Amino acid sequence: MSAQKKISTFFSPK
Amino acid sequence: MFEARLIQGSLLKKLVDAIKELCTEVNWDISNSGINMQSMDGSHVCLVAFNLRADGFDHFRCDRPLTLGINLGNLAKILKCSGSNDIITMKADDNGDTLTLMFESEKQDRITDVDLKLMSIESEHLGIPDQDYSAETSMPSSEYQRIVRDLSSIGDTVNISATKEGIKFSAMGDIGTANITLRQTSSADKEEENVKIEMKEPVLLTFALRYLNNFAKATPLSSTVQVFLTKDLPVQVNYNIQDLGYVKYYLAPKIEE
Repeated sequence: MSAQKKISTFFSPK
Repeated sequence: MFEARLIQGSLLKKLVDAIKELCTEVNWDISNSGINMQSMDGSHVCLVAFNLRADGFDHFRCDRPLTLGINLGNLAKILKCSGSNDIITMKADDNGDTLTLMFESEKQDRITDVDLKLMSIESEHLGIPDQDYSAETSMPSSEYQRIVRDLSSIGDTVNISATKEGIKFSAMGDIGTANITLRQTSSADKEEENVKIEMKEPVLLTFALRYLNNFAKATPLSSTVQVFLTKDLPVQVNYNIQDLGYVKYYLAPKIEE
């Protein structure tokens, strides 16, 4: 099964 | 004081229609360089960003940077009152709680003005790292729209792979499987009708079609779309708005657990 990742896994808050 | 006049007012309407389903309450950051927005969707799976450059407007004035908290659904309702050839002017005071929109007909014989109530919205800005893309594809935006729409009738997710054969979109569902492969072309009459693929390394990623379909709502803004794929990173789908700016969508991949 593949899991949907959140965008914050890849981009961090400025 | 912020004031911006856009001769091609329909672009604003198309832009709001292209993002309103993913993001409902957003901050528009206004500065003398233009208008910027960055917002995650409600499920924090994708990020939407747009930029409208000050020089793309007929007139643009911003005395000091402002943040306007906007409910995009409400703004879309207001923009429905504008005609497709109307000139749109937006105005806001430095400490005001409304955004005034004025719609002028082409002949300037009909003028509508509406005040939209602004909101205070908490939002965090995400830093988007400079990415070295594995594959970059440019294609007609209508082609992208058709691919994601057609595959949505087969399954919920799509595997996108870039190889030396081209770029392949594959969906699998209860009724069967479907593959659509695009190869580079150079024979179209107009440059923007060609498919261009620049591949640095083969890449395979899995995405939810629901979001890729939603990005296609930006199709009326641009005749072409650029899709950037990077190994293990979000896909980036870019629509350039001629002489005005861009709208970019980023979608996090689905990854095997």
